[in-house]
Amino acid sequence: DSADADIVALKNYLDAQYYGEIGLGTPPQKFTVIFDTGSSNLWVPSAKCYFSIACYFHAKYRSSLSKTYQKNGKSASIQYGSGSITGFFSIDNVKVGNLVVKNQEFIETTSEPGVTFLVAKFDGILGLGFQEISVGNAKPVWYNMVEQGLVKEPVFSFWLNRKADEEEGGELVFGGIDTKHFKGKHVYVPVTRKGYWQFDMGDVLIGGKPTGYCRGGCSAIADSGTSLLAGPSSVIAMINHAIGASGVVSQECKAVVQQYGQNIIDLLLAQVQPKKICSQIGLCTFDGNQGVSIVIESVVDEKNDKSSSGLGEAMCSACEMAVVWMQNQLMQNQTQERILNYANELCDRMPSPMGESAVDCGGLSSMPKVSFTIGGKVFDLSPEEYILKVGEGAQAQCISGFTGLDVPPPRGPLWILGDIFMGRYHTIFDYGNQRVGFAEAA
Amino acid sequence: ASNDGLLRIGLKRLKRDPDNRVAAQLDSGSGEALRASIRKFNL
Repeated sequence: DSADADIVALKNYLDAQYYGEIGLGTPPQKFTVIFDTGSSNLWVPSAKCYFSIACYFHAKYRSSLSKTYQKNGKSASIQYGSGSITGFFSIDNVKVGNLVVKNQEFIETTSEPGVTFLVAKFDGILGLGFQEISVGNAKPVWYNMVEQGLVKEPVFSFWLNRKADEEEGGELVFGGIDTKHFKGKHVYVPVTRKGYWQFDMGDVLIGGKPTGYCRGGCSAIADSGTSLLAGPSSVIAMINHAIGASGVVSQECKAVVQQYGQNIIDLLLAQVQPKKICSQIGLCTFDGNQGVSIVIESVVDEKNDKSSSGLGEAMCSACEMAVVWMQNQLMQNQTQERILNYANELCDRMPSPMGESAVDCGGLSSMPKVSFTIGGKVFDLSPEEYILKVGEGAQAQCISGFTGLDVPPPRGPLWILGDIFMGRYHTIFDYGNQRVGFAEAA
Repeated sequence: ASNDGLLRIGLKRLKRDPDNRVAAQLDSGSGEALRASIRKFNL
């Protein structure tokens, strides 16, 4: 309720896996933080946090103990999940490794509701995104590192150790790259939306075969603060089908395939532009770029009360997914019967929005690789890399590392490439040249 | 920092086992953690 509070959506960081240590103030007070390329603020719990249990289980910043503390006091709120962290800005020195970043603005959180941060192993977040998305327009730690001449090059890089049995979790290098943690040359792509480390991405392949959905281009964000890989539901359904992952049944999808499946195939064979097919059969309107849902109005009683249903939107998006699937199968020279069956099967494998899907641990060896095209190069992930195994032996459970995320144009379609991807591929965040680079991790 | 002018920060990792929080979140079936994890992007 404060007029000068800035609010930004954040995440529940419990699914983030890699964290490190910083010192705040003089002498340094230690905090464990997530180094998150998907956000831009530094925040830690405040000693003035009295009414949140989470604060009693984590290190708290005491400004009275720091000789370099400067008051700011402007309030701040960071939204995550179903709640929000609130607090106020302060200024102090931050020790990262053995470098001291002076006069760093950060948020002292005074309220951390819910259990999210109560059980977290880390105390706070250190954002490595751009200032454009920073709450309160606070200058990120990384900006101050560069401006204060603390690093040689305006570049930082991540190596995340995928060997779970090794002590070393990974390494974040400020000012350059560690040559012992990658093989070959990095493939660089320009940042296309400053704020996030976002870039253009090409098609996604399953078992070496293109899915077609991102053939015309998708966007992706390299996010060290997220564990999983999130992407468009139509592609995730194809992946779920290929790896035998559970999903939810979409009745709209089944209805579209049953009623319009043959029409879609006929129109594809007649070389109708795929983007226009769903409008041509009356399930979407075409806005020049993509299908837009038609709101279906129905008479619900004799008094002519009309209510719009969400059916139009669901049928439109189901139709657009079916077009992608069928086009993909036609390009593989599948029979029409096989194509309709395949599309119908995919309707049973729709990802629950941003939910997780279980898979059979015994089936890993027969699962295909999933690949992402970045900068014209194909980056593979093997089943062992994209499946999360929880527990061992008979008790083991396996969960797909893919989750559904549908973002419409112009911002989407969008993929979030989290630790699963950054574990396989050493990632350079080149601030000076506004680009991201990927190479095989070593 | 080392002689090559780079600042190296060692990262720790949560182990994936049934007792850790990652596992607990993924096991919960609620998907709330995943839903929340994407919200920072204001999508």
